[in-house]
Amino acid sequence: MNIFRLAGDMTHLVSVLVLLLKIHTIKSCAGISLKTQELYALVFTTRYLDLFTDYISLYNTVMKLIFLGSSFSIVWYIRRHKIVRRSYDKDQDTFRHYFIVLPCLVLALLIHHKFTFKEVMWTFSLYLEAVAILPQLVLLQRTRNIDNLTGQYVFLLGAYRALYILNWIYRHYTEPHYVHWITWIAGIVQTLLYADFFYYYFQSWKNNVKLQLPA
Amino acid sequence: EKDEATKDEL
Repeated sequence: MNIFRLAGDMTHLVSVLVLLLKIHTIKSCAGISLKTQELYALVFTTRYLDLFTDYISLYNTVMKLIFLGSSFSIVWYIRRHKIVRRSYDKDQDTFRHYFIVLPCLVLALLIHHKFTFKEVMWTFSLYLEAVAILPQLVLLQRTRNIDNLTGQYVFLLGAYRALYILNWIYRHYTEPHYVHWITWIAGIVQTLLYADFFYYYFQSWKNNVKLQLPA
Repeated sequence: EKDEATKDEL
């Protein structure tokens, strides 16, 4: 464990807890894409298949349970909670799941480390996580209003993967392990997807104006 | 031959 990875995990943890807390306290999911949340639940499910088979550390297991629990809770709130679901803007959140899931699945079947179920699922989760934010970014473009909790959520989500890239650089130079090129590429693509959001987020923060994404 | 990392990552 190095400081970059710990900072990355904590940033990721805060991002999902901020979102869960927002939905739980104000009982609203305005501006949140259910599609992206469902994709994240799928990412964690396919990423953590080894949850009960390979014990790595208490930290690892606890964090996996938190990520699984929080992502499914968020999906449950938006889908089932009698108050929260009313604030879900399903007419705007229309990104088709299969436009993202199918290409990632095909890519994982074509490009992977080993052709085993767990390995292909793990690779699928890497590709899926890289693009799972797209429905949320599309929704933000459409609704154009970004309340600052949603802005913070997306910012923290992007920051966590950027910190992971620093972690992979650190591990590459300091550990006898190697970071596979698939992990590098999926992580870099994911961070680049946030890059334009980061630009507008910093602009609004610097000029102290409300965050507006160009149409 | 290095063995692969990142499987201990989240």
